[in-house]
Amino acid sequence: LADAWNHTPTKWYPLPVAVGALLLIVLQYRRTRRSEKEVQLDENGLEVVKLKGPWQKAYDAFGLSISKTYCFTLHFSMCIDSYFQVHVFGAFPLKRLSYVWGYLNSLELPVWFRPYGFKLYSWIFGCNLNEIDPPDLAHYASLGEFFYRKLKPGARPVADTVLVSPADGRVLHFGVIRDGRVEQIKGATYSLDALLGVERHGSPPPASIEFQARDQAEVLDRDFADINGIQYSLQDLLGTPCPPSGSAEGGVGSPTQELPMPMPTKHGEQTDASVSPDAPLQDVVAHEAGVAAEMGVRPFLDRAQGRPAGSVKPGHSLFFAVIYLAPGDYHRFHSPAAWVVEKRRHFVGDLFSVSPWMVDKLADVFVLNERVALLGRWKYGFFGMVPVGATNVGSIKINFDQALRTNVDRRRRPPVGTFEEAVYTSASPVLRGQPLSKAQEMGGFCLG
Amino acid sequence: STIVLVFEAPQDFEFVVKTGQKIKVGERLGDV
Repeated sequence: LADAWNHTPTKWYPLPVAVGALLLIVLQYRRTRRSEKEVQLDENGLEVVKLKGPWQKAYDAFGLSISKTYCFTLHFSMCIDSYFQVHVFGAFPLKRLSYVWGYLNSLELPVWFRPYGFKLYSWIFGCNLNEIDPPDLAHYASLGEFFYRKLKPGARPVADTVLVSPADGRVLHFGVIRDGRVEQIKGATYSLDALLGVERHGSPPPASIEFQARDQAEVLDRDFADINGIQYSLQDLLGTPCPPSGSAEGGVGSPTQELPMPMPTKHGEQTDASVSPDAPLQDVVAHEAGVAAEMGVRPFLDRAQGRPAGSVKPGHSLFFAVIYLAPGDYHRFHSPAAWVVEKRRHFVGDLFSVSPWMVDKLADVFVLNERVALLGRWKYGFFGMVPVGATNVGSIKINFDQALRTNVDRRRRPPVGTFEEAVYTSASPVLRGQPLSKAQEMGGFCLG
Repeated sequence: STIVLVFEAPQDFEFVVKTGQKIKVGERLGDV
């Protein structure tokens, strides 16, 4: 090899313009094919999310038992195909790397070293040390602690728009969701159902946790709620309920009324629900999920309006926005609006990088990665927020959910592709979930 | 790390940011 490397003559020659044009045509054709790819469904009619590419058969047959060394070598010799990169990166022990990274960054640093080390880190990644709280760098025992730093009160003024940024970062993409698919990059989409999960008709979720969420809200009377000192009218917080057929009022705005909740049937007729509006939320959710599955719609449920929220209100649309947090950014996230979180779904997945470069190269990265989908409602209907983990920040914390454990040891992980669900049952009979005010701190990403 | 927002809103909802724009907590993202 050394002899061949040293003595084989290298001959350079220009490629004809036609070859370049042909290459561009092939790349464009492949991109178009990828965006129009056939959706594979499982026995329940749900989309199957799996790795794709020329190495799929070998990967299916051998899984991660394929020699990692072999893949590693191939990566450097054949790193020309985004599909191929999925398999190569999938073969890397990213979870293990994340554990090790987290452990290393939890080690306590010498006090004398902390200011120098954190200043170097801040210089490299562009952290603003003037806004951190506490400002004394020696106070942070480890890099992990510095990474999860707080900001001084008032460092982030809150705009008066209905939707504000939940985090410091870069807006990767935003737009309208069409046909239940979210655009990851131009021309490439992923399934909304795969991102947020759907209840399996006829079978319970893989694991269900019910607990009393920390009650941060107090319903002052029938019309107002106080969330962390901010008063919201219930209509502003949850929206205006559509009155059930045959009645003038109903829904969340008038919780004391015992009105049957109308449920749409397969034929579009209205019929009384078999569960009471005051039944435990999980009973209603299970019932409505069944109805929604029967109707063939996504069961994002809007209890207040007695209809599946997958079918949005007339005149409404589903929107999405993706915000990327760079390593130097403040890594806690806040509520982007006044809303009520009804449930969370923890998807255990891989921990691929979610850098803009990787998002451009790796299809379905947001669906493959470990993530926590927080689902609920706001004044306009359905609202969901999904923090997605990455290799360096595999741990996701939710302040009001002490039971949540992300990036756990492999032996205790649920099967890939399933999710663990928790229903937030607030003490409030009206809000029925975890209420959040705009810009309220919700949690964050931790190193490793 | 990344945060994905998915929400229902009136069709006249408008994002007030640009792709690639840097943004901070609490800054305007969209409005009706």
